[in-house]
Amino acid sequence: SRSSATDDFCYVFVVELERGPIGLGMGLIDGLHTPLCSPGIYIRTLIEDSPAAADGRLSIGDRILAVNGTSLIGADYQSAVDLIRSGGKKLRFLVAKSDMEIAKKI
Amino acid sequence: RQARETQQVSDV
Repeated sequence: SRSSATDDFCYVFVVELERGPIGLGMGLIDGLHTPLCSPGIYIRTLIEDSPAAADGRLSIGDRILAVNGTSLIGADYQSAVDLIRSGGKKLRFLVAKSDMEIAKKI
Repeated sequence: RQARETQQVSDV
């Protein structure tokens, strides 16, 4: 049931990606380095025809909450990137869809 | 600013 008119609806989904020759095809950025000024791993770029883009659900501004079951909330940015890079060939991402306002800032 | 920004993006 809709609790409030402007419900802070947060759409979260799981994406399984397999690393391709160029990796997953995502460029990540720390939310602190964007006009958002709030920590978090956000998708800054998506390379066409890459595993990440091919999935179709990922878009710029989305936030990565966890990788392979490991939460990135509160983790520092570099260790999160290292975790993704060392996550092996198949990676499971928990992603939070961002609305237009956030996407624009990223 | 663009140069600085692209520098902070990590490709995975």
